[in-house]
Amino acid sequence: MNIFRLVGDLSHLLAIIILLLKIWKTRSCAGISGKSQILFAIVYTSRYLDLPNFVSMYNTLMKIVFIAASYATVYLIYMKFKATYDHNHDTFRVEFLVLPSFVLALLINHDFTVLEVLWTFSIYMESVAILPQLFMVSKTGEAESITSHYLFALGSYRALYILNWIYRYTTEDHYDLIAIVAGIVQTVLYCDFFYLYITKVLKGKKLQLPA
Amino acid sequence: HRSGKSKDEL
Repeated sequence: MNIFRLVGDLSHLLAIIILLLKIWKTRSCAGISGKSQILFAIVYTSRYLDLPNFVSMYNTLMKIVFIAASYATVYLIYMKFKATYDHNHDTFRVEFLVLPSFVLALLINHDFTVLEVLWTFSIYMESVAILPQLFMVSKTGEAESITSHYLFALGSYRALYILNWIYRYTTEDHYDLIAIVAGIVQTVLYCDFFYLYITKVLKGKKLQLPA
Repeated sequence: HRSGKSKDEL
């Protein structure tokens, strides 16, 4: 465990908590893509099937929190606060993300076993899972500040993981090309948003796209 | 260089 990994994980955890609190406190999931949240629930489920293989208390606890929080979020959006769900703007075709991720996982993986293919699928799936949310923001042309903070924390997490991978490559001589390439793709998808976040939201303005 | 999955990562 190095500082980049730890801050990355905490940023990831913070993002999930921000989103849950936002929905719970405002009793609304307006501006949130339910489709992205379903994709994240799929990501954690397929990745953490290795939960019985104990690594550390930290590892087990985080996995359980990520899985539980993702299902709680999906429940809040599609059941409890369903009336506030903005489905007219959540129109990204997720099959265009799920199917290619799965096919790619079948073709490029570390080991052709059920667990490994599902783990690889989760890595590919995660890298593009935010697209329905970013699509929704671009469609409505704006995002609430709290939604922007959520996206910033979530995007920062994989960027910090890239630093962690560079660190591990230099200190432990270890690297995972699948995670690295997918992690870079994932981070690049947030670049446009990062720019808007720094130039607008941090200066107290609302994230609004030019008309 | 060792390539492969980092089992401790999330």
